[in-house]
Amino acid sequence: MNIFRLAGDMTHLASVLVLLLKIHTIKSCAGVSLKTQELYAIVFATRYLDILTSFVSIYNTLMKLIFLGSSFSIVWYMKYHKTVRRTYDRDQDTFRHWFLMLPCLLLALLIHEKFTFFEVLWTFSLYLEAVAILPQLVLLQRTRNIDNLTGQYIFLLGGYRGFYILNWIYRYFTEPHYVHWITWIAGLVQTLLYADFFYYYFLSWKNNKKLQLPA
Amino acid sequence: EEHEETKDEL
Repeated sequence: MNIFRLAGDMTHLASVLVLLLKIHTIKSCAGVSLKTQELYAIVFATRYLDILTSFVSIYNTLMKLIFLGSSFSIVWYMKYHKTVRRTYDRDQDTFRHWFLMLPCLLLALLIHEKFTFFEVLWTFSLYLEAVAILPQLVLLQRTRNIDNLTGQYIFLLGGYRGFYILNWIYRYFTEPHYVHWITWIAGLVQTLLYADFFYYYFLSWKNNKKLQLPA
Repeated sequence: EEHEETKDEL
């Protein structure tokens, strides 16, 4: 564990906490894309299939449980909680997210490190995570009405991706044989998707103004 | 064995 990896995990954790705080305390999910949250739930479910069979550390298992539990509970809140679900921007959040899954699955079947059930699903989760933010970014662009918590949630998620890239660079230079092209390229694509959002986030932060995206 | 390294990430 290096400092970049830890910082990445902590920003990831913080992003989830910010979102849960918004949903649980303010009882609102306005501006949050259910499509993206459903994709994340699938990402964690397929990536952490090995949670019972392979043990790395208590830290890892605990974090996996947190990400699984939080992603499914966020989906539950948005779909079924009587107050929260009323605040969901159903009409704006129309990205056809299921269509992202098929290409990711096909790509995972074609490009993977090992052709086994667990390995293909694990690779699928990497590809799907790379594009899972798209419905959220489209929703932001449409509503243009971004409250602070939603902005911070996406900012922290992007931060998590950025720190993971630094972690990979660090590990590449400090650990022999640490080469994982699939993880890196999927991670890089994912981080690039945030670039536009980051640009406007920093602009609003610099000018001390509310975050607004151009039409 | 190399592959196990990646699995230690989240």
